[in-house]
Amino acid sequence: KRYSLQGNVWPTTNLTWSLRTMEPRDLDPGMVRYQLDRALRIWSDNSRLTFREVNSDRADILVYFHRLYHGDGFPFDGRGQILAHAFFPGEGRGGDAHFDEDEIWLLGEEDASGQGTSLFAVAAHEFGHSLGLQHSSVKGALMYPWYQGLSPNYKLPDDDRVAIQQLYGAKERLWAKIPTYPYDRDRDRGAWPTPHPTAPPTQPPPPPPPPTPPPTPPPTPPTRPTRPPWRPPKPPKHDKPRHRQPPPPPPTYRPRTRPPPPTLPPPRPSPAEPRTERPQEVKPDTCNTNYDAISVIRREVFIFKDKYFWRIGDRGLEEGYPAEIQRFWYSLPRNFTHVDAVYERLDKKIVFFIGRQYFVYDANTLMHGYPRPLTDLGLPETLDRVDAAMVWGHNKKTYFYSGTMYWRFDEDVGKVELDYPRDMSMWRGVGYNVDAVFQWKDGKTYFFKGKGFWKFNDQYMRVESEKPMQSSVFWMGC
Amino acid sequence: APRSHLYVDDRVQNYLMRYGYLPQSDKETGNLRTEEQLRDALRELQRYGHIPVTGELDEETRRLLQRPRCAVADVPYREQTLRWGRRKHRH
Repeated sequence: KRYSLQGNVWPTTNLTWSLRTMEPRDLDPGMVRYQLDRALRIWSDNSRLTFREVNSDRADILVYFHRLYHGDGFPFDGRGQILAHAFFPGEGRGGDAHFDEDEIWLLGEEDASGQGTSLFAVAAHEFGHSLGLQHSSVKGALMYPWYQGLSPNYKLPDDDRVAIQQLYGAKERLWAKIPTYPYDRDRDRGAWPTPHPTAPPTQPPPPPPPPTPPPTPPPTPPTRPTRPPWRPPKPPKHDKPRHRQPPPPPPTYRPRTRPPPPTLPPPRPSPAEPRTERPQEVKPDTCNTNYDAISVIRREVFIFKDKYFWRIGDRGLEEGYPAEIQRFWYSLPRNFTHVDAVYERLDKKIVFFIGRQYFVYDANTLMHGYPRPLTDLGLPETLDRVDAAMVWGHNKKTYFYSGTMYWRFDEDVGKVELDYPRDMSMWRGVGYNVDAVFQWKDGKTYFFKGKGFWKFNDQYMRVESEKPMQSSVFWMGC
Repeated sequence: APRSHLYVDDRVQNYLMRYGYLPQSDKETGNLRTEEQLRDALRELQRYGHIPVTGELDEETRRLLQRPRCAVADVPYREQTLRWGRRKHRH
C-alpha cells in the first residue's frame, strides 16, 4: 500500500546520464535532453542525488529511444499500451531507460487534446526505476504504474519522496543547520524560508536518513566553470528566421576512476560479450576448460570446444577424445574456429550454429541448401550468434538462447514463435550469456556457463542450487 | 473438466503474467491455472488500479488493461517467488 524498493541501489549519489539516441524520430534532441534533465531534477531536488549529463556510453544511466523488439527481451508494442521501461541499478544495462519511439512524445506541457504522452512525466517515472524504486499502488504517486500527466509545477508526492530519501538520504536543508526552536511567527517572521510547501505541519518528520553511505569522494572541482543546464533559446523576436545555434554538445566524459563499489549486485555482463581470443590448433584441456556447445546426439552426449569434441556414452568419456569436429561432420567452413550451439532435432537431424549461420546435418552429411542465415529461423537481423539451443524435455519445444534473451522455435512452421524473445530471467538462477544447455537422459535440463553448470528444475523453473557445480568433475570424470 | 465460468483470453493472461500478477514461469511451463488463481490475479490488479475489486473481467477492468503504462512488473520478482515458489505445481 505504498512505495516498494527493489533492493539494488547505486553505490554513490553523484550519477551521470547520457541520451544515446542522437536523433529520436521527430524530436528535437536538445528539447529531449531538457525534459530528461527536468525529470532527473524531480529526484535530485528531494534527495542527496546529483545528476550530471555527459556524452558517453559509460554513463550510469543511458537513455534510448527504441521500437518493437530492441534486443533486451522486453519488446515494445508500437503506439499503444507500453510507453517505456527501465532497469534497476546495476552493472551493464542497469539503470538504463528505454522509451518507445512509436509513441507521440510531448516535449512541453500536456496538450488539451489528450493526444500524446508527456516525456517529462514518463521519464520522471522511469528514472525512479533506474534509481531502485518499484511501482507503488498509491494513486497519484509518481511510481504508480499507469500513465498520469504531471502538472507544470509538479512536486514529488510524499510516497515517492520518502522512498527516494530512504535509498539516498534527504537533501541537506538550509534550516537544518539552524538550531531548531519553536517557530514564533511574530518574532521570527522572515528569519528563514517557509517550510517546504509539500511538508504540511501534520506531516511526520521524514525518517532519519539511513546511516550515511561511505562518504562519497568530494566532487572533483570542475576543471571549467560548470554550465547551467541547457535551456532552449528564447524564440527570436524578429520575424525573419535566424539560423539557431545547435545546443552546445554536453561535455565529453572522462571516465571517473571510482573505486569499485563494495556491494554491487553480481555483474551482468554486457549482452554481446566478446568471445576470448581462441588459441588456434591447441587441443583443449579436458579437465580445465569451458564449453562452446553440448548436445545429446543418438543418446550420447557430445561436448564441443573450439575445433574439437568429446563423446560421453553409457560407459562415460570415450577413449581417444577430444577429436576434430571436421573429421565427423563434413563441409564445415574451412576457417571455422568453433561452434556456438548444437542440438538434435526431433527428426534426428543435427543443427549446428556458427556465427550468423546454421547448418543442418543428416548424420555426418550437410543437407542441400545449407548453411542458411539465422534470419531464416525468424531470428532478428541484429543477432550475431546463438549461445545455446535445446529441445526441452518438459514440453518437447525447441529453445534458442542468446545474450539476455531466448526464443521458442516452432519446428512445424520453421520460425521462432511470435511472443518471443523473452528475458533470460525466466530461467531463474541461470543468468545471461550461457555457453550451452541440453536435456540429459535423466530428463533434467543442464545449463553451462564458464567451467560450471546448473541442474534446472523444470517444474519450478529455477536452478536446483544457486551455486554451480564443476563441469570437469561431473562430466569428464576429472 | 467443467467449463470455467470465467473466460480470460490469452492476451489478458499475458498481461497478468507480464506485470507479475500470475507466475511468469507459467508462460514457459504451460502450468495450468485454477479459476481461483485467475480471479485472485484479477482482484490484485483491480486493487492496484483502484477500480472495484470483483475478480471478474468486467468493463472497468478491460479499460484498465488498455491504459498506457510502464512496462516494469507491478509485483516484484522477489514477491512472486515467495508467493508462487511454495505453490505445489500441478502436473
